Amino acid sequence: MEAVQMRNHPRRQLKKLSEDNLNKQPEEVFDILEKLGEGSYGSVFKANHKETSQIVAIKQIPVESDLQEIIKEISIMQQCDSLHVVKYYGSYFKNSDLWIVMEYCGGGSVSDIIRLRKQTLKEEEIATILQSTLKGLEYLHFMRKIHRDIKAGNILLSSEGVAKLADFGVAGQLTDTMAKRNTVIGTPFWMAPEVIQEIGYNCVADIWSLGITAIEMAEGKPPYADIHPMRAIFMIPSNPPPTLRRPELWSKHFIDFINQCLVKNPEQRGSATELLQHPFVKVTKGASILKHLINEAMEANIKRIEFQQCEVEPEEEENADEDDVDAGTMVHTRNKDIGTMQEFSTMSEGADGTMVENEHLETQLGTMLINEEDEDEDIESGTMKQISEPSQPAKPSFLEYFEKNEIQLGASSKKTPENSSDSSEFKIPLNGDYSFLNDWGVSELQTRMNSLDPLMEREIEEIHQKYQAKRQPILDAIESKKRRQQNV
Amino acid sequence: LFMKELERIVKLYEAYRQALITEVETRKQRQQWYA
Repeated sequence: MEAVQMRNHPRRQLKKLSEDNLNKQPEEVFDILEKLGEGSYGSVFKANHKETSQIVAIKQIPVESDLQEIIKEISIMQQCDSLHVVKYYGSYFKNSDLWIVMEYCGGGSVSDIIRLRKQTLKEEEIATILQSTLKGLEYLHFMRKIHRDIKAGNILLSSEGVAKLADFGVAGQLTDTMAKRNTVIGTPFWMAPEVIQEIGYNCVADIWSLGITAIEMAEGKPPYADIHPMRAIFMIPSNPPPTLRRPELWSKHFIDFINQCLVKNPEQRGSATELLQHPFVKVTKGASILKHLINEAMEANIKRIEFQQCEVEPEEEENADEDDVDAGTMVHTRNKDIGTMQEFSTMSEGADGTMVENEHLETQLGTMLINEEDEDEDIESGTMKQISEPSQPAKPSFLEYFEKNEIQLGASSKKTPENSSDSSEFKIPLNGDYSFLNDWGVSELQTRMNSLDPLMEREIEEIHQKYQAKRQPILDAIESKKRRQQNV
Repeated sequence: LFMKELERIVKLYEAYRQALITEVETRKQRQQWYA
């Protein structure tokens, strides 16, 4: 334990909000400075703690959100005290919002930095970020917690360039009796094979995600990011571990580090403590080498905002009241919980750091949560679990995730010829006899290929409807039983 | 069960996708041959 704690020298700073602070109205305690980001969970603001003049981040979440998730996140952050884990200071209820006060990370997320600079990272920068992240993971795993959603979007940098783990909305606590969890959770492309297979997993699932994150930092996107997430989910466990697309561009230490993280058998995968001894991350150039990245990202962001304002102002000046907060501030991918990524774009692989934007990927990179564990609400074999408010129709999160994507993609894809009525009526053959393909022309074949994903998603939705019809009576029964227990 | 059914669908689509890819490739090769 000492070794772990020694690495996390606490700085002199706000540790926790005092009782006095917490009893006041939040506006009396903080000055809200600017909006940092927005997502499905609510908004994040930068604020000044009046008493200490310390800058903090305040996440404002509508109370009707999934409180269980929020409470879990608070609880995990509350129990952690590490330089490499975002700190929690306290919360308030204000009108219909929950205000969560936490550590402010001036550098934004690693994915913000890549996106804003339109450049992937160099090896020495990646090594520095990985080293800090591993220290955070070492601490977290020592505390018997799994993050379960490690990715560049959830690694924040302080203004000094120190990487910190954030977004504990899907994190889990291991108990001694439950050494391996059995819940599909995380973001599809970063998910470890054993998590997807639901065969039980432990802390080293985060190490797999870290390996994917290393590739993401080097190439701008995780492996399989260009393909449908549902396909990726079935490819990750069956394919060999992913590698860098152009290994000749990278050092053997970096390649080996990724290989050590991306070991399919979790028992053979290294722990955070072991990986901290890997030559790629054992000695790094220190957080200061990341400062120029942060500065460049900030400059790029200011330019972007100025450009946006120039474009928007003529039309929207009249409505300026509502938009003031957004307009002058950072708007970003920093996000939360079921991690909707905003404005994420990706780039081509390569150590040259050039990026080619991929407009479609952004819709595919959100966190996905399947079978959330809740010991009291197991259904049948315990593989499917309730995730939404009991009074609402239950729906597996990953379907919501796909539905959200469909909504975003739907409007445009419906207009394309490949979605024309004849191809949408088409069902793929079940008997494996594809001889009818011979009768189609090349353009027809390509059209069919393009319409495959929407077709598959529609079929998945049909299965979901069928499943939902079977599941609802069980959920209703559970709900009425709960109500009865509450009355007693 | 639900995941199994999903897996079945994805595999089915995967096989179909492969068949389409193979067919397109065959056509391309054929065109090259005739060219």
